[in-house]
Order: sequence, then structure tokens, then C-alpha cells
Amino acid sequence: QVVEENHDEL
Amino acid sequence: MNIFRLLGDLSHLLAIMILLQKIFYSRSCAGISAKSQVLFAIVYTARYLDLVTVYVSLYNISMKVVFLLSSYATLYLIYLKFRATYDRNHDTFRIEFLLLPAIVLALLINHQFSALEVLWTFSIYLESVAILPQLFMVSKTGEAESITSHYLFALGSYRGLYILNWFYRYWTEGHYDLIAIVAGVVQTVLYCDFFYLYVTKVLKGKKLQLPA
Repeated sequence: QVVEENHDEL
Repeated sequence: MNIFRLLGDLSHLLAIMILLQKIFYSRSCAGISAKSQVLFAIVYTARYLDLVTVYVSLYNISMKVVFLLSSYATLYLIYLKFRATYDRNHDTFRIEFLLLPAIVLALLINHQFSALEVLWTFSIYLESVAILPQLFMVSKTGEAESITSHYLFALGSYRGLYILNWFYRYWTEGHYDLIAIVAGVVQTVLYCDFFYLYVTKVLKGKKLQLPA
């Protein structure tokens, strides 16, 4: 879950 | 996307634009730490490898591409085009002291032990301390041009605004990422001393000069 969310932020 | 995140990204973009236009129009990279810029190029390269694996949004892709290209453009200006103006005698921070701990920490503390994830984590750790060679250079020379101060202020504000974004996301989505939060706090704290000088000196029209 966290790993996917990381792609959104810069 | 919320207002803090957007302001953070814009602040980051502004910092990069200030730096590029300062070097470009003054035709000089005096006062700029090439070592910090090398670290930033490593940070963005390690973090944005997901450009080729994941599609998030057009905004996301464009920003990542801009950050990547501008970091390499900055290196080109410093090391090739205006290399004669590079103040290498004052840029003496040993970056292996930042790189090695960031690598070790990323291998030990990460969300998932996979290549992309460890590289992402490494980039987060490295980014939090990547400004140190630049701050070291300012402290060594005892001063910074106002334009360099504006650059540092915009760059420092970016992670500070991200902290507000993480608060907001926690309250609204229940989402939080400890690695990013802790590194972001460390990153912002490193700028605090500078923020103080910026507000008390540069904003009042004085040059940023450290007490002797």
C-alpha cells in the first residue's frame, strides 16, 4: 500500500 | 493533491528556476556547491526510475521530468559551461559521508526489499542531507548572495510544506509514511538556522552574512 502511494509524491 | 503539496512542488520548482537563471544570467556559479547539485541529481535519478514503470498522472510525469532534466542541466552549467567560475576551494564537504550512510540506511530500513523501493528510500534519506555541502560552503565563506539565499529559502520551504501535506493526508486519508516523514523533518530542521538568518537579514534587504 505504502509502496504504491510513494509514486505519487515528488 | 492538496494545497500544501501543490505549494511544496511549486516552491521546489521555483528553487530550481532561481538557481538556473542565477547561473545562466550572471554566467557564473560562484557560491553554488556543485557537490550538493551532484547529490540532488543522484536523488532524482534514484527516485524517479518509476517514470518508466508506473503511470500516475501527467502532472506527476511532467514534474519528474523537469526535476531530472534541470538537475542535469545545472551540473552541465557548473562543470562544463561555467566551470571557470566554480568555487571549488570552498566546496570541500566530503559527500561520501552522506552517500554511504544513506545507502546503508536504505538497505536496512525500507518498506520493501526490492531494487526500486530501496532506491526510493535511498533517495529520501540522501535528499534530507543533500543540502549540507551547500550550507557548509555558505558557512565557510561566511556569506551568500541574495539570489542564493532566495534559492535556499525556496528549496527549504518545499519539504516544510510537504510536512503540512503529510499532516493533512493523515487527517483526511489516514495515510502516513514514516520514512518520508522522519527524513522530511530532518531535512527541514537542517534549514532552520538558515531560515532564521533569511528572515532577519535577507528579507530586510541585507546580505546574508554570518557573524565572524
